[in-house]
Amino acid sequence: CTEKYAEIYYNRPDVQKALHANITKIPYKWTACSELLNRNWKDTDVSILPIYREMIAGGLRIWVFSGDIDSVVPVTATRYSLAQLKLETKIPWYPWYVKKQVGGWTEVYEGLTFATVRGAGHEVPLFKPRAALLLFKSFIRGEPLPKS
Amino acid sequence: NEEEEADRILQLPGQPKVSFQQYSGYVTVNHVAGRALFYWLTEADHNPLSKPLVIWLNGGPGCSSVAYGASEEIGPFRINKTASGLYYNKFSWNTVANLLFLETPAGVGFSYSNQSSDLFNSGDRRTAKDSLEFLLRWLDRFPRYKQREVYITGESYAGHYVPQLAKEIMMYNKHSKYPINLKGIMVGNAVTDNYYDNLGTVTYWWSHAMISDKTYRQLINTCDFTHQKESNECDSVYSYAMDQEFGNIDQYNIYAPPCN
Repeated sequence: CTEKYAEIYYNRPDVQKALHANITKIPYKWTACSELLNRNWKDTDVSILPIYREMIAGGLRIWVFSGDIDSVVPVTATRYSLAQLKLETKIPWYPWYVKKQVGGWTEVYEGLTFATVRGAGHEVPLFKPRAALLLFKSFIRGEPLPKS
Repeated sequence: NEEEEADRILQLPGQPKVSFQQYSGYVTVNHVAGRALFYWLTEADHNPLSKPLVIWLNGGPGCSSVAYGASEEIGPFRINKTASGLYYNKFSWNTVANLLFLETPAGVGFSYSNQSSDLFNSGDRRTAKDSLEFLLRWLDRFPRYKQREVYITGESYAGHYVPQLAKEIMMYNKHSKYPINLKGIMVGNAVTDNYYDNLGTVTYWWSHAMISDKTYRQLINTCDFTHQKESNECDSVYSYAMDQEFGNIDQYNIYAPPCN
């Protein structure tokens, strides 16, 4: 429930001054999520998979991860969606490790790396910060996740 | 660069001493409407000039990268329980990169529009264009990042924002003399495809024993996942599943109680 702390901290005038924020005195409190925007959201792509195909063709490095105790956009949702890309496997499915513990499972495809993060909810770095940092370092280096 | 200097953060209230630089402020993305996006840059704690630039976007839509990404996920600071100050996050991603948190679109967090109607007609398309406009003008303000490796990361509905911004950049690069050095994207628990996301979600609920066999069969038989808007029958099965069978849990972290 840590976003409650943010609701207090970022509405403090001294914090907004230090951040050079809210200079126009917006007529509503700063909030972590805008209900107004969410309820009035207009155009939304039915599927992002066509853009994945363009990014893969464009040679971008693409990593997709999933915290496996989230039920809002869960790991099976991502797996069903990515399966539609029908990518060739480069490195078959294996468990990856962080500090001698299974961090999750991963598979490296031609053009995309998928990884689960064991025991992490929707906000992976909140629940598994050490594993998330290792995931990020591997992504930035362009290296498969460690097998031990 | 005066604009950059004006954005430099000297010290946040209750912040621990750190060695890296921070900047935050506004970039106007549409002068006519007066739309401006708010950003917070926390540079890498070692050799920032040699580290990549990583943009982090949260989803919602409507949720703030300052509230989530920066303050409880990958940023260098966590807010303490009384919101009186900050403490250091030793697993911050700014140990390996320069982190740029962007509140997009206008209406999210501190980002605003002088045209109040903008808050009622945001969508994927304009968000992607405004975010590209932000990045181009932000790079003018911070020219040392112009040739830097750029990665775009995010989670949840940013499963839309991140690829859509990447696509905007790829199209921009086709016609620009000064292309943005976009190297890759990384997304987590990302909204990707309506049909397969929904099918996978009810499958997860069933395989993790969150709903009964009966409700699972009803969801599969009643709901047409290809549609954006579900039928009333389908909605009522979803409501029953969440209200009666999930029980009192945090859907974002299923083995924990909800935040009140």
